[in-house]
Amino acid sequence: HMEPRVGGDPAGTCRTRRLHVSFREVGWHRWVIAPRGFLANFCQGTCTLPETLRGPGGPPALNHAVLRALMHAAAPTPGAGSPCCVPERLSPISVLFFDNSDNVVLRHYEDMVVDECGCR
Amino acid sequence: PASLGPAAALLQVLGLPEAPRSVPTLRPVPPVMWRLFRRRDPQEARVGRPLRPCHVEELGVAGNIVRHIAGSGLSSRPAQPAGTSGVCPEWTVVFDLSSVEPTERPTRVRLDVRLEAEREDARGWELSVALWAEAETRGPELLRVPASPGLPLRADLLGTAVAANASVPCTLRLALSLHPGATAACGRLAEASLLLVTLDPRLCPLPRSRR
Repeated sequence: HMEPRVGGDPAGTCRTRRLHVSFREVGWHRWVIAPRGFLANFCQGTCTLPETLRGPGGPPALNHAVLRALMHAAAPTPGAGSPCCVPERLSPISVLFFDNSDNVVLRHYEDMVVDECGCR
Repeated sequence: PASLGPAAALLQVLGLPEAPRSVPTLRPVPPVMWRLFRRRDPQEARVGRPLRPCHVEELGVAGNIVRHIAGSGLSSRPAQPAGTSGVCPEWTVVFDLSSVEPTERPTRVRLDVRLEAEREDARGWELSVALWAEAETRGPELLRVPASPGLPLRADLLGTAVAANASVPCTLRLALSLHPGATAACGRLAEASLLLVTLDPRLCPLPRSRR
């Protein structure tokens, strides 16, 4: 389940958007014991100035991203484009499930949830 | 069924070589696995500090996969050699470890044995563990663990029945015998299970052995 797509309005700056993954939706609910799903989220939004420059309290902007945003603002050229809105901080999840040998398995997966997005 | 497409690709990313059956043989989830899940799941654990990746804190070992494997093929035979005093019938239990990938390294192999009738006088009992080698030959006793009242009989098999720093065998066949000690009353084995913790070096760096 996703947030509705974002148009070009300022609210469309690069940030984390909700994306809930339901194991039932993907048909894994019979062998996944827990969780039933999880908030994976995704990144979307524009990376133009001044959004690419971080507000107070955020991680420092990537110089290269600022450079690209500047170049793109000054002379938009096809191909180079502005920086991309990508995950910057991720966190893990654990999944409890039955495997094909009827064992109960607990697996830990890193980098499954987007906590924070940034321009790169 | 997952065909070769996004679902199969995602399963591979999740380290599952094949799509699990859509309707597994459902069995109760052991409390230890629930407990480990709750401690591990960021959404459930609500712990302030980040959990150490690739580490099973409750068991105090490195690892990113924990499996609860139920024993099967339980069979018992009179104590060997016949008439050995103080030894109860010997049990043979088999564990199917074929779902463990060859690249995974065991960091904890805990055998849990539950007896049919919990006996208050289980003090002094000891559980002896041996491996069945090929060609029906029973290996020597590998270890002997005392019983603690109220707890299932537990034995750590890493480094004895299961080699450390190596792939786990496809099958583990154990010969278990109970030494009842002074009470001379034999308990009957009701259930044997393995709690196997492994580390997938493709996803987690192997812990360096102590110098």
